[in-house]
Amino acid sequence: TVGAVAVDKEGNIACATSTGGMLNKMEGRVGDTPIIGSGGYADNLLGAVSTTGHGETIMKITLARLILFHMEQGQSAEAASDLGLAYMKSRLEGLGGVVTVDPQGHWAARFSSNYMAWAAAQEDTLHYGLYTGE
Amino acid sequence: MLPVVVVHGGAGYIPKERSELSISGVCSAVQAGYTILQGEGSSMDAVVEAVIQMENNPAFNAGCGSVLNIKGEVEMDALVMDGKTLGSGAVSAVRNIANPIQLARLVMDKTSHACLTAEGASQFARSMGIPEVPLESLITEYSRMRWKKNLAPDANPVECQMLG
Repeated sequence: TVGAVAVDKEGNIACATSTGGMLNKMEGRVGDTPIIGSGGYADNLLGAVSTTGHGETIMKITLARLILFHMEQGQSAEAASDLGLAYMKSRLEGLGGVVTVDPQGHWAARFSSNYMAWAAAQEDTLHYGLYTGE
Repeated sequence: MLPVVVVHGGAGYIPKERSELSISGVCSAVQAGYTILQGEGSSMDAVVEAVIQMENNPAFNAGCGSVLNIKGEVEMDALVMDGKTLGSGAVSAVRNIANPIQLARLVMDKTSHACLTAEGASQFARSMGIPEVPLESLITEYSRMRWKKNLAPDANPVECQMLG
């Protein structure tokens, strides 16, 4: 799975997520990626999230919308992402990762899996990582 | 408010020998998206361009390089959402197109629907002039190797993590 979130100069926010799905999946299986609120969500008033991980679990907790709900309640992009992923792990033992932005351009790349390749560009600075803590 | 693009390349298993490919791929994709923002493009233009870059990069599980289903075929899903209008578009179980994210954007821009699937999505792609590509062009040696390996009853449980 791959995904992106962005905020432009006008303050408009968008998300995009695309996937080949799950290794050796059943024919016709559809995961979280094309499901609004699960594979991604964007709202200029709240922020945007693109998700990756165990699709069936992400769908059950509507991960993208859950994270934006936490942001609506006042959490930062990073804290809200961690709360959403922690809930998915504790409630359903599901692992995954997200990239998140808020309307001010604060961003987060967080994951509960062992790996997630991610990168961010802001103010002509490139940030990137693969392992937890990078 | 500072313009920003953030991308991910998936939470699945990344063997050590492919970690550099993944890192360089996400860095190239985010730079492509950020260039669009610097050039007065919209956030929607930026996220679609960043995802196209990764769909075209065989290091990632999307577009070319997608994992294979149990029959050894490629079925892809994609979603876009515009935070200004709450407009969205998605496709699921699509085959034989290089960039499902472009098709998802067309669903958002050109239809009144939220998601098109399977053969209906293919018909829509044809009506929009999206070229069909051979299945083989989306399959890499690496994805075929993983498919075969995971058909085996003693498949490595690490690789079998159910992470898309």
